[in-house]
Amino acid sequence: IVSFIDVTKTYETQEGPVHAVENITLDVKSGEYLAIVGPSGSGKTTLLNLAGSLDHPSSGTVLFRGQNLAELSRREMAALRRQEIGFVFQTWNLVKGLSALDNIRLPMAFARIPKQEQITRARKLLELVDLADREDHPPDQLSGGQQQRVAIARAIANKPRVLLADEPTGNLDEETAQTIINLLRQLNQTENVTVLCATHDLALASVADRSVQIVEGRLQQDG
Amino acid sequence: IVSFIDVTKTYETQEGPVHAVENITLDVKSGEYLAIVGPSGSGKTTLLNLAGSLDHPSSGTVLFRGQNLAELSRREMAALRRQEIGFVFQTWNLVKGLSALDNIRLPMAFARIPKQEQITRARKLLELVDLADREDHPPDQLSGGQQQRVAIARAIANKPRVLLADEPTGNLDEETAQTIINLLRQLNQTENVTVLCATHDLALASVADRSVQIVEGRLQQDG
Ligand SMILES: Nc1ncnc2c1ncn2[C@@H]1O[C@H](COP(=O)(O)OP(=O)(O)OP(=O)(O)O)[C@@H](O)[C@H]1O
Ligand SMILES: Nc1ncnc2c1ncn2[C@@H]1O[C@H](COP(=O)(O)OP(=O)(O)OP(=O)(O)O)[C@@H](O)[C@H]1O
Ligand SMILES: [Mg+2]
Ligand SMILES: [Mg+2]
Repeated sequence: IVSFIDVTKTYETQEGPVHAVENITLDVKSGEYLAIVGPSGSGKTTLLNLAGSLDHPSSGTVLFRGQNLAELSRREMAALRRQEIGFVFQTWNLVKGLSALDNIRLPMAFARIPKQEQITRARKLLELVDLADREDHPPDQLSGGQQQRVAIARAIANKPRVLLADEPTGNLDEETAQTIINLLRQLNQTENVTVLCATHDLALASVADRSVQIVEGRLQQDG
Repeated sequence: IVSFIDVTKTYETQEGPVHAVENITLDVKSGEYLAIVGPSGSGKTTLLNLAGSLDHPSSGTVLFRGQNLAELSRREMAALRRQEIGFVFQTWNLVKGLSALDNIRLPMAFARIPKQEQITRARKLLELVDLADREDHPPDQLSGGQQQRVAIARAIANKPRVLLADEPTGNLDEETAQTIINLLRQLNQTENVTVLCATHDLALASVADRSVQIVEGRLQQDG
């Protein structure tokens, strides 16, 4: 469902070029749960950004359901991000002024889901991430791990076809992380959500169907 | 060196009071390496904020080297934070416009360290956290784990007497995390830095002299 064809991303900086990812060729099958594992700075976030079209390759092609992401119109791109792709950011990126509930409702509002349905679903999601009692609290009244969980709930609000999760358990204790691990596995197994998960958490990587290793921007030969 | 005497912190919110920590009594000895472990939302960050005087208790007393933090003048408080306490934030809080090097130099500039010495020390610290080749890059050109490491380097720049570290390895792979674990342990053992570390990383907690568990704002009886 997501394909990287000889993808390279190089950032041009004042200090010279930074080769974030190099010659990545990778096929993610529909319904697959793929973990991307690798050291700090190795290119995991970059890979996810390219998959979700938050960034464009310097060379090579990224396909989403057979379509070249770089050739989509703005409108098609927006529709894709609104309905087909969910993104859990490494730095959560919640909207500061909004409550947890409204943060989770936001993507549903963009997808023109009726208001009552938004609220019902957002509450169900808050329960799934164990934050039902904090729905009215904005991010600055939540702990790091609580914000991370709101970000996860928001990413799956529109039942995306593909979930791109960047370090979704980085700020969670073992038990809370297990809740999230089970949630992601269930989404993958019962709702056929394709999960692309960048992580350092070996427990999280271990429930994946497959994991690939990235080192200094290059995929390791590993199947 | 840091003492909590029956400390409670309650946040008043529109949704009612949130009991972040309750009746905390805890003594941190000078030169000790103490890990604070507990579930997401249990009060770890709050505890560290109170220890570093970034927040004040609703009731009870926090002592730093025998002094009641709430009774210090603004000036004394600023001196304390500038020279005696180093803080690694859960969300890093780097200055966006500054390079990694300048972010690390910042506390030294406030402590009126001579410029050349600032640069030399900042470079040494970048090397300790394995980022020597990224000194001129600002935070938005660095990965999550790279930013976290810059935050760690910045926190120890002034050789603080007490290091308050909030989830310092949350965004690091095992190997890079081990570098940080060794660094913190060495600071503690050879330079006598008191380390108060909130973490979910059991590898990090295991190198502590002692660990305390916090659940829903209360310390568990545990030694
Ligand atoms: N400014 C605030 N206003 C209201 N509630 C707050 C505020 N800051 C923290 N809280 C609440 O206090 C409790 C403790 O928060 P704290 O950030 O200390 O938890 P934590 O143990 O660090 O969690 P995590 O492991 O997720 O980072 C949580 O329920 C949190 O939502
Ligand atoms: N906007 C940018 N400009 C310049 N360099 C960048 C930019 N974004 C990322 N990089 C660099 O590209 C490389 C890969 O970054 P990326 O964020 O993908 O790593 P990562 O594997 O997610 O790391 P971490 O595990 O620390 O989050 C790193 O060396 C990083 O510093
Ligand atoms: Mg990353
Ligand atoms: Mg915290």
